[in-house]
Amino acid sequence: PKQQELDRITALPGQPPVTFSQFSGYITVNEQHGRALFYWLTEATSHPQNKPLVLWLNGGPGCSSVAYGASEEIGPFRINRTGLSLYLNKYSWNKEANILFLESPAGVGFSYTNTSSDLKDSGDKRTAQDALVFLIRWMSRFPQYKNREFYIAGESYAGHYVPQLAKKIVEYNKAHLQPIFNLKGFIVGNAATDNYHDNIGTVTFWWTHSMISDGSYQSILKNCNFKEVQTSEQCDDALNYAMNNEFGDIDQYSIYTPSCI
Amino acid sequence: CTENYAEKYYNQPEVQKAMHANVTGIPYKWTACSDVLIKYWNDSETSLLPTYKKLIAAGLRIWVFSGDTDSVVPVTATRFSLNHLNLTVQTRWYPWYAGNQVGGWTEVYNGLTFATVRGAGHEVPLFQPKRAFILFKSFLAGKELPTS
Repeated sequence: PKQQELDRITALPGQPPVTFSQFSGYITVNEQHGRALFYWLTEATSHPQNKPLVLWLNGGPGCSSVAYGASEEIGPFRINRTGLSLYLNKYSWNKEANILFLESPAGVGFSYTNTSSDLKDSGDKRTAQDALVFLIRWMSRFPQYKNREFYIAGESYAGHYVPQLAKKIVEYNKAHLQPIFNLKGFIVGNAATDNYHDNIGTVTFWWTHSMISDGSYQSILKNCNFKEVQTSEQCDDALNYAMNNEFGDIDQYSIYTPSCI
Repeated sequence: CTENYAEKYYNQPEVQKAMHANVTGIPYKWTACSDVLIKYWNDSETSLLPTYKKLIAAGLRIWVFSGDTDSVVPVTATRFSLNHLNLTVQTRWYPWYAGNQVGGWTEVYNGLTFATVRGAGHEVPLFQPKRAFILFKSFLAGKELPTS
């Protein structure tokens, strides 16, 4: 808990005055390799001691929850276009809960490893294991959150991270007489879930939303076997042709809004 | 272009100092996504549906939502995947409301709630912050989305 106070953020540069507390810093998750994950906790705007804890994870894989979740989605601040100051997010999720942003795995954002080879053999398994170690040690630093109503939230490739971590927590709780996690559930958005159905669904969306031609749609269905882990060269060619020649200059992440030039 | 603002803000030394970040002098700039990690990503489960089944059986509250203008992991992808769970319907498909507008559509299954968010891209709270906030409040409360 002493370290908790050392992690307290008094104020961020260019931040408007706020009533809630915020903390950020590192938790070592592997001493041998020197892996440490960076977190940012923005406590609830009112009665934080009575509000649930929500862990937010972005996907990628390799993308930062500070960059996306905290700074342009659910966090209390938005960064203004000068990139030098912050303004308040009217619909911040810390109005309802204590939000914990985690940059995971090591190598994402401020999270680091002292073993550079770690950056080239990350994957679902180690990410989930390191995230569990992070939570166990984070709870030691913030014991007031032990047994607090706890949820996990995320989007995109965190459609892997969130259920994988939830499963580890459920197993951890079963293995301990006095579990510290009161995990109630999880919520995921536009989440990678099942390779085969996700891929078929994506190509179907492209065609039904008139982003690709009939020819491309037929060519993709003919050349792509999404049940295989590796796509064939013909399949890649069909997909790349559609994306590079038929999409046009759109933002695939939001197909009806202007793309960032 | 919002992530460009973050690239600038979090690489300022005074911001890193205030956040107790980069205390070991990471040998590369802070960036929103790591090219190295995604390029060399090692193991990736082909399907999380078996894990969903286990976690539904464990009694967790599970909500899955889709911004319906995203084409990267679009709503059809999620519906095809969830359909494969063969869950029974608890509350039939209905439009949910945010103010006097349809916020999206939803169906409550035994063990899982699915909802769309109308007019939202991949980062739902970025494009539809109010609708995302209502979704979040309903999820935390364990209540179905508003019918009016």
